Amino acid sequence: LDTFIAAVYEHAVILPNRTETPVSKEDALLLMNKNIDVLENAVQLAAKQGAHIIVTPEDGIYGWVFTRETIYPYLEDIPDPEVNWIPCRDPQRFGHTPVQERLSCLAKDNSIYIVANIGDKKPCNAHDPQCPADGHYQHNTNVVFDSEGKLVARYHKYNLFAPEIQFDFPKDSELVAFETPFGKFGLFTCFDIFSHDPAVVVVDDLGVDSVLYPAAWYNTLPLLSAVPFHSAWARAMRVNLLAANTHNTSMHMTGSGIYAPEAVRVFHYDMETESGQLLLAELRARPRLEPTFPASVDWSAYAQSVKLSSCEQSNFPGMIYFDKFTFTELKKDTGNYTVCQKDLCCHLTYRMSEKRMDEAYALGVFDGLHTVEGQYYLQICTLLKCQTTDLKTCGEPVGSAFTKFEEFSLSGTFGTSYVFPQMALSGSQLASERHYEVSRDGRLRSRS
Amino acid sequence: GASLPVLVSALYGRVFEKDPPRLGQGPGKLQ
Repeated sequence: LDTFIAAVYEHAVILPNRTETPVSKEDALLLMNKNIDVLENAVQLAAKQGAHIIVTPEDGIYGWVFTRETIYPYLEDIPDPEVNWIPCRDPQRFGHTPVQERLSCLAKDNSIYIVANIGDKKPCNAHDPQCPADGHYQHNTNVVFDSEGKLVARYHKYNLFAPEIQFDFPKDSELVAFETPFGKFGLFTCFDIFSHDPAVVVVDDLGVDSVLYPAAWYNTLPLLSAVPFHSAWARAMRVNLLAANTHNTSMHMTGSGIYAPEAVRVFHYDMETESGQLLLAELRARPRLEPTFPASVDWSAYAQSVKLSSCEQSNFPGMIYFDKFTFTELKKDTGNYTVCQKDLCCHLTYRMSEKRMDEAYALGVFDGLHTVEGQYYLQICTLLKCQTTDLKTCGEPVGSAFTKFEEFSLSGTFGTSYVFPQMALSGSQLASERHYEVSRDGRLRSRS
Repeated sequence: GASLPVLVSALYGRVFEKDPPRLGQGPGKLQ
């Protein structure tokens, strides 16, 4: 197939009550079946509309409110797909696995690939020095069932998010990919997207066409909102990304989408209701064979060529999500600024429709190790609206902007080829590719 | 060209070779 219909479902997960002690297996299955009932409706609706594959969110079947002990009744033994198993046909082959059986039958009865996130348990013993005290490993696991209900992929989340104390790290990063009649798919989970292994490796080394991405992502403005971040990743890695997020407005969890390398196909962002949302879009099965496939970008070419702006400017410090940025204020309605930190210099030229006195903007730069919920090295150039006209609020979350930019061009002397270009407009809306572009020499700029 | 009410525009670079050995900092690594 040259194209296929992709579906993702943003699911408002029915969460278990917080308990100190584990519930019974029956109560755990009851809760999981309530969630799968909702997912079943989405699967049937997607299949009716011709979808070939549907992705559901991380923690979508039992939520995230667990200790290591209380999640145990929700876990099943998930075998390696090499065992060639259709749980819907042979449900008892690997013990009591009702969730895998039901997901497999859902896929088979609706002739659709299903991607879900469930919990795997594997016994271990004292011969294994890393074996936990309770005698088993517990993994945050993506499973994929094909349109005949066969288990075709299993992926253990490698980069656990710090609060995920209910799960163990897998011993090694697993590279999981599988072929289908509509392209080669890779998969990983939520926080993995910040990593090199497996997120970059599955694209660069395994050459997948599309990535399946269950997530339970809570938005942290201004730079870590799901839709801009995930669409930027798909753009920079030049693959299709099928991102299914959980929906929970009290945790600012929303933002799912179907992203092609050259454009966002569809996205959903809803902080008003507690409803789930099914998204569908047609994708090219092998984007790198298409004329629309984006050219590679040399992210530092332009900024290294440009004469650094010498105009006197007063830099000032600011924090974005615990990282110490260096900022400079955009003082006039048009300008040309450069601000540097360590090896990274960021360059901005812009023209506003008018310089509003009630809004302040800044150009910011960060070159350093982020160390809060994980440790990863960043180089960031950003143009952002400050929360108020007090420059101490630059980097604080902002929801709306009235200043209009007629033109802008943002670039940096990056020391990496992995740069993800984001553009978010007032109301956390994503800018359309009609309005901006990434040039081959590394400028994120308005289309004039 | 459109005039855009920009909230934030960013080039978000990841320098993987400068990452510490392991990205995830879950319990397995906190010990």
